[in-house]
Amino acid sequence: LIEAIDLVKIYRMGEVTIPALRGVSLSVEMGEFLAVMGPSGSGKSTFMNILGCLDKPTSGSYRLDGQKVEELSRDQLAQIRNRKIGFVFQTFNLLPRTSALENVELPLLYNGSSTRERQAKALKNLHEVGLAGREHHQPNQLSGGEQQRVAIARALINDPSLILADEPTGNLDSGTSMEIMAIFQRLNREAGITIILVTHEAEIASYARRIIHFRVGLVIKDDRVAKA
Amino acid sequence: LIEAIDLVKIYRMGEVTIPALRGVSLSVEMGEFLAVMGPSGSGKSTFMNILGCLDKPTSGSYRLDGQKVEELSRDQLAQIRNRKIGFVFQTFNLLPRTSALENVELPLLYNGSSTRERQAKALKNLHEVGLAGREHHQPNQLSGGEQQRVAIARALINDPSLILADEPTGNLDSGTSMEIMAIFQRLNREAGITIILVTHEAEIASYARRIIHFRVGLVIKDDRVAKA
Ligand SMILES: Nc1ncnc2c1ncn2[C@@H]1O[C@H](COP(=O)(O)OP(=O)(O)OP(=O)(O)O)[C@@H](O)[C@H]1O
Ligand SMILES: Nc1ncnc2c1ncn2[C@@H]1O[C@H](COP(=O)(O)OP(=O)(O)OP(=O)(O)O)[C@@H](O)[C@H]1O
Ligand SMILES: [Mg+2]
Ligand SMILES: [Mg+2]
Repeated sequence: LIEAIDLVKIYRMGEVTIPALRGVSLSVEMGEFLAVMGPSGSGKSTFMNILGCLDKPTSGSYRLDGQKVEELSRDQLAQIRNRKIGFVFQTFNLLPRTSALENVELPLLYNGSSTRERQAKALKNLHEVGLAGREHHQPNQLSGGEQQRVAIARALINDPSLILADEPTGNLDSGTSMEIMAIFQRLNREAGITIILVTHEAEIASYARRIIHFRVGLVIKDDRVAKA
Repeated sequence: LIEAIDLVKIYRMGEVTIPALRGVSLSVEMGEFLAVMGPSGSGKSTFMNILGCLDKPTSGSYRLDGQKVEELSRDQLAQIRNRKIGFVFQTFNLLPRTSALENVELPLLYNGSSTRERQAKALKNLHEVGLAGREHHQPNQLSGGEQQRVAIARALINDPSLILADEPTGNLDSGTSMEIMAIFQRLNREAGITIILVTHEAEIASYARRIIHFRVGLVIKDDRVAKA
């Protein structure tokens, strides 16, 4: 599903260059469940943004489902993002003056479903992440963990085949974290959805069957974990 | 230092009422180090906002340093916040079009220090949280953990006597988290600064000498931990 070869990402700010990724290669089959770990600033989110077609590498190649991503037009990239990928952002990226329900429905506005279908699906997803009763709150009327769960519900709304979750439990207590991980686990085992999640917590990483370790813009370890 | 009695906070949204705090009382002496834990949505941030004079309770009283906070004018509250309290927000609340350095300097604009003093102090704080070299980045040019550390550096800039930190390590790997906790520990032991931090991670809470547990808008447990 994912074939990333020698991804390099260099940010330039005037005279200064920041090598956020220094040659990252990764191969992921459909149906895998990966965790990505590493120190703050080691390139994890930069890598996730490239995998999610939100950003292009400075050099290197990335094939998603056989297609070379660097050869796609902006419209084609937007289509892939909207249909194939569900992204949970590290900083949630919710629309501020918009209710939780509308935030979750947003991706569905582009695929032609009816208003009633969209709303029913959004309500179902919010219920599933424990937010029944919070659908009309705007982000600033929600706790940190509730905002994070709206972001998760939104990432799942399009039935994506690939979920990229950047610190999806960073603001959640252990009880709520386990409920979210149970959802990801079920989607992976029952629906065969590929999941790549960034976390700095070992207990969260233990749900995955493979752990990728980043340090200073490189992958330094790729552990396949034997699972029951 | 802190005397909170029967704090109640009810949010009203049209017909719906949400009892975020249902009668919370807490007494904190100068120099204490507290951790606050509890499930997502249990009222922790709401409580911290009242302690930090950012919000008023629906009912109940709160004395900070002997003064009844509900009797203070808006200007007096702003002064207390600026001089006595350093607040690390759960969602960082950094100014978007502004560099890390300027974000950290911001609280110092109100207390009459010179430009050179402000900048030197801000640089020192950024260096201390491991962000040397990142001072000119704007928030969207920083990783999640780097943004969180800018928020921490900003909270410390005014040499506050009370630090309220809401999930200050939620986006940090364990190595960086320990560096931040070492800073808080040093400020508490050497400078006698009172620290109250919200966390959902037990290893972070273990740095505190007292752990407050929230559930559904109430404090259900107040553990004093014997420390070496
Ligand atoms: N402005 C608001 N209007 C309406 N409801 C609100 C508002 N702010 C918070 N709430 C609600 O109050 C409850 C408590 O929120 P609070 O932010 O204090 O929780 P928390 O313990 O910090 O949670 P988390 O661990 O997820 O950050 C939540 O259920 C939330 O939906
Ligand atoms: N737009 C940008 N311009 C310049 N530098 C950037 C930009 N975005 C990220 N960086 C830098 O690239 C490096 C990698 O960032 P990235 O967000 O990928 O780290 P991360 O591993 O996700 O960290 P964290 O665990 O703190 O979220 C960081 O040191 C950051 O300062
Ligand atoms: Mg990141
Ligand atoms: Mg909170």
